[in-house]
Amino acid sequence: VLQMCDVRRDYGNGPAQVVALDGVSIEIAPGELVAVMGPSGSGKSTLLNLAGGLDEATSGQIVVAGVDLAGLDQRGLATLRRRQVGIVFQELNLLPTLTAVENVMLPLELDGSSSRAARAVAEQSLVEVGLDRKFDRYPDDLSGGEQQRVAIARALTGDRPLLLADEPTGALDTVTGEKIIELIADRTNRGNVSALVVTHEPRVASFADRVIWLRDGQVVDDVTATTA
Amino acid sequence: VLQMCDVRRDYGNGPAQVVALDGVSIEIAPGELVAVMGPSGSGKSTLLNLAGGLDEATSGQIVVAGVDLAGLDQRGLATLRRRQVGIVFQELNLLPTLTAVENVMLPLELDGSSSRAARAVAEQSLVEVGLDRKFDRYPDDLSGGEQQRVAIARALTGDRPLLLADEPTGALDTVTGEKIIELIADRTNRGNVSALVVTHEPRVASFADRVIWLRDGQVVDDVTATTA
Ligand SMILES: Nc1ncnc2c1ncn2[C@@H]1O[C@H](COP(=O)(O)OP(=O)(O)OP(=O)(O)O)[C@@H](O)[C@H]1O
Ligand SMILES: Nc1ncnc2c1ncn2[C@@H]1O[C@H](COP(=O)(O)OP(=O)(O)OP(=O)(O)O)[C@@H](O)[C@H]1O
Ligand SMILES: [Mg+2]
Ligand SMILES: [Mg+2]
Repeated sequence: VLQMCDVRRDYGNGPAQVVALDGVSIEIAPGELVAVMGPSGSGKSTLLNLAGGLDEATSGQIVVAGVDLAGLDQRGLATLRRRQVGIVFQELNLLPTLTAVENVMLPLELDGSSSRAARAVAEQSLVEVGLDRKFDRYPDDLSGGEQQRVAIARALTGDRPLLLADEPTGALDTVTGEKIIELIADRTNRGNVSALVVTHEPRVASFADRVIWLRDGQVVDDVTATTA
Repeated sequence: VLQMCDVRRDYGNGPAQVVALDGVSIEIAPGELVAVMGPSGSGKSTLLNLAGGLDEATSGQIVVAGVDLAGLDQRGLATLRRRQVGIVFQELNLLPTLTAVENVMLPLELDGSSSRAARAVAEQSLVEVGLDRKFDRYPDDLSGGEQQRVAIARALTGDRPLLLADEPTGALDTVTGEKIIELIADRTNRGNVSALVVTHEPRVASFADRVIWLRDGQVVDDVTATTA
């Protein structure tokens, strides 16, 4: 579902150059839930942005759902993302002029669903993240954790094979956060969704099949959980 | 330093009314570090926004550093905040057109410091949160956790007696997050700073003198830590 081969991402040139990712190779199989951990600034968001085609690697190859990202233009990347990749951003990126349910429906409608079908699916996703009475609220009128859950509902909608989540429980209390990671694990266990989840919380990582550790832009450990 | 007496905050009217805070009373003494915990949507950010005068209570009294907020206009509130309250917002609120050090210096300059004095203090704060080589970066070119640390440095600058922090370690790995709460605890231990810290992380709460639990807009527990 995701293959990254010797991927580098630099910013700038010369003495001020920052190496955000320094030769990273990762493979994720169908149905795998992989957690990414590491210090602040170690390259986790950069890794996710590259995997989602939101950023371009300086060098190295990235293949998502069988498609080499290097061969796609901006429009091709947007279409691939909409159909194959659900993303929960660290900064959420909800549209402030759309209600919660409209935000969740949007990718489905853009892909050709009727509004009625999209709304039904979107409402179901919002119920699953515990926002059953907040469909018609605008992001500004929601708490930080409620906004994060709308972003999660949006990413989980539409049966896309790859889910990328950047600190999806960062704004959530422990109990709600656990429900969210259980929801994600439930989807991956059914075998058709894979997830790459950046987190700094050990309880969230405990649900993963593998934990990848980053430090200074490099993979320093790739631990497979021994499930009981 | 902070007294809130039977504070309510409602949104809207009639059947759609949301009661974000439902009669909350809290007192914080000089040098106290108080953690606020509770489920997503329980009113934690609302509590902090009211304490910082960023929002107006529907009813009840709020006194900050001896001043009743009800007697202040917008300008008076802004001045009180700038001089007496350091705030770390859940959405950070850094100015994108200013560098890291300029963001941290701003409150000091607005209060009359010379640029040179303000810059020296700001650089020191950034060093304390581990951002010693990123003074001149713009927020857009920083990782999520780095942006959060700039916001923390800004809130800790200027010897203000009340620090309000909304999930200040939400975007930080466990090690960096611990350094940040130790920094805050260090300030409160010297006796002249009090802190009200919203968090969902037990390790962060473990540094507090008291933990206040919110649920559905009400205080349901106020636990004093028995320090060894
Ligand atoms: N502008 C608004 N209009 C209507 N309801 C609001 C508004 N802002 C917040 N609320 C509601 O008030 C309640 C408390 O919100 P608040 O942001 O204080 O929660 P919180 O404890 O900080 O949550 P989180 O942990 O998710 O950040 C929530 O139910 C939220 O939906
Ligand atoms: N636009 C940019 N220009 C220059 N450097 C950048 C830019 N974006 C990120 N960086 C740097 O690249 C490195 C990796 O950033 P990244 O956002 O991937 O870290 P992260 O692991 O997600 O951190 P966090 O846990 O704090 O969110 C950091 O050192 C950061 O300062
Ligand atoms: Mg990040
Ligand atoms: Mg909040």
